[in-house]
Amino acid sequence: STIVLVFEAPKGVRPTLDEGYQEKRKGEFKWNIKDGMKVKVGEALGFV
Amino acid sequence: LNSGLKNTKIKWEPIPIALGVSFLGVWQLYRVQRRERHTQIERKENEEAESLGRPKKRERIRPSGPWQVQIMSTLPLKALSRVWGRFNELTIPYYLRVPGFKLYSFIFGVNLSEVAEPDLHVFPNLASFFYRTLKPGARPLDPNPNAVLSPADGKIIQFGIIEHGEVEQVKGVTYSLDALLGSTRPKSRAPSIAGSETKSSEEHIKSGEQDAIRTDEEFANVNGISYTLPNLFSGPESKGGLPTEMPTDQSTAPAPSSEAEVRADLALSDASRPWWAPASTKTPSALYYCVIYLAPGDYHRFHSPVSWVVESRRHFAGELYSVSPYLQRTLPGLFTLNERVVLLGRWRWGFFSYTPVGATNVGSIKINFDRELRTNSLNTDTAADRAAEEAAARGEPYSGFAEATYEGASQVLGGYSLKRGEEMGGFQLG
Repeated sequence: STIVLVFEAPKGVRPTLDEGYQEKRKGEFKWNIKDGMKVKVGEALGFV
Repeated sequence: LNSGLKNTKIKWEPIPIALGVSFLGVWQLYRVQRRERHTQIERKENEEAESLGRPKKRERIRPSGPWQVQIMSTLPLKALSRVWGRFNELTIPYYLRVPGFKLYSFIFGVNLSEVAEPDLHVFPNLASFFYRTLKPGARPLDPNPNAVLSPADGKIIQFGIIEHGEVEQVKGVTYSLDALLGSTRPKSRAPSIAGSETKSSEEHIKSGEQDAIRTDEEFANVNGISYTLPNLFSGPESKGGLPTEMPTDQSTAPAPSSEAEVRADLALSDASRPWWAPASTKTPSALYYCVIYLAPGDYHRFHSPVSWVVESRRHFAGELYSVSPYLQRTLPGLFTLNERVVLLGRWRWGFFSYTPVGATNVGSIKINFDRELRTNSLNTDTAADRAAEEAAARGEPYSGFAEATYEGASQVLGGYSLKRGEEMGGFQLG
């Protein structure tokens, strides 16, 4: 059995130059998983 | 037995390959002729039906793929799945239960210390053991309120961002979101994003309302009062104490786009957009997807990954191919062929869909808040055939699914509200 999630999440906006470089773009949805990784209920797949 | 094993003379002989090959050849010839005959009969029936103005029969899906897939497509998978389900509902003798379940756990890696019921004798059969519950606290939820949680125990097969409405199954092989979720907008009581019942996006811009373009956050308008989803979830009156998981830190929120950008985005007509396309223009957003595979030993109940509102469900009565990682790699569009329940709704950031896909061994999908849903049932197949015939009689293409909308306990939300981590349903054997 399989579960497919499809959802809308913020794409994020690039910070302006004066804000400097940030690894995580502002408000962007960021995955917290890798291919083939084992997950359990309640673990974070990603963060907004 | 000892003397038998010692004294019996073992004689090794080559397998008669020619005989085996010729048998397979004859079998294949018979199969091809049988299929040809069936196709001819079906074609004749359809021609007759067409000439008499009657609807045509629903055609069975014949997937393309390697020989393993071709062989699988000839098997009555749904019937096999139902027989498998019945078999697993047979009561196991009392004294065989513990060793049986322990053997199963050893083979498939079940952690018995997590099972809520410590006495394995309580499970009368494999079906009930398979649908076991876990001890409270066995699956703690991630404390970050902005996290999208894993809905089930399993393995991540794919994840990423959806581009041009296509989900990548394997490298270079994609399937469309329309095929997975359905090509039409769901019938919903809640005002549609581009609907005429709500204030248009242009009007919102003119009135200068903050975040007004995100009509997806406005869930209802009762007696002139509009409720926004964050308020509903965090408000003191929220039923059941739904957690406040909406981000409150405004510094993490994306910077607003310029009005010119918003207007440019609005220039795209609603008709030209797919129904699932991100509707927000205020907050740039995208569609993300994630596929989680549940192995036979995994806990087979599934939970809500975020706080969201389920507005409708679509039941696609498809086939029941195995969804093992091997077949996911070899059978293109597997998730668009199999029987599945598509739950459609909204969350903080807009569109949200949740699709449990059935498989040969686990064909029954249960949704806790949907008592009418029956999956992997003969009646469903008959109903799908009837729906296809009715659609053909109306001169419309068959959508391929049966749709229902949720009223839910909360009339304000216009759907069934779920909080993060809440159990939604599960997969059952057969």
